Amino acid sequence: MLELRLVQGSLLKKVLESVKDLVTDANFDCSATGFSLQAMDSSHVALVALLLRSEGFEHYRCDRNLSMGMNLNNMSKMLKCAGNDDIITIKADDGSDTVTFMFESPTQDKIADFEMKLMDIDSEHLGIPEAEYHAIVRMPSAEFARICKDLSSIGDTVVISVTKEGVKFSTRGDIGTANIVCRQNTSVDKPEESTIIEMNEPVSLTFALRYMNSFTKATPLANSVTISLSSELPVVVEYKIAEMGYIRFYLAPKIED
Amino acid sequence: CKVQSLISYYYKWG
Repeated sequence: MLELRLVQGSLLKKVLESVKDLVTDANFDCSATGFSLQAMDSSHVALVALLLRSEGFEHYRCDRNLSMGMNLNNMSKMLKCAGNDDIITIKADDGSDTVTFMFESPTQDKIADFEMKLMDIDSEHLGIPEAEYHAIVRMPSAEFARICKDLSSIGDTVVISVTKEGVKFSTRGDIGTANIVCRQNTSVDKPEESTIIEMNEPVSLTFALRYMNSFTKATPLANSVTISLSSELPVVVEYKIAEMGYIRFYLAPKIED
Repeated sequence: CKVQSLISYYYKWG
């Protein structure tokens, strides 16, 4: 028996919108720790890892570990039927091949339940060890989204370089080149608007902008984004989900042949 | 340029 009641149902709606273009089908894993997902895109160069901790739910019952295979497009269709202020409850019985999403309006005058078919998905879980990164950049998520969108109108790839001068996002295409430098900026009143650069070593990596733009669909989940870079590792783009967990995107860098 | 699969960076389990 599984029953998860999320008062801020809009969080789940936003989570789905941020992953459904990257991954078609995924297993949602439910355990005492929380509600989680790890899935790779079809080409295996990008990965999304989601954790919504059990403490973030108003009610969290998960009698045994359960993995529920869902088509994310179908799940998104169902969650779009929930109002932004609705409380969402996810329910499933042991051994059932369906999951139920229950939507309650804040005033309790409307209650809806949507039952969705589950599917069997063969998924490969990757073990991702903790790593030391050469540079970690924290910046406003909207600023990062703007940069990725702007650069993708010029080129297909972005070079992200961190030096003591700041973080530079560069692209090149048929019509020309573009460079955007963001310097550390902690003097603003609002911490979520600051840009903080922790650099152990300078680092420069190249990524496909198509994926970066897809990751920025998570922008409504967090005011800040953290970009962790190391020369031998995939980049990690993390959006913290307030008091609940995180959504992290991993992307393999482009390397010389 | 080429991109290596994430499987070459991390290890599979489960």
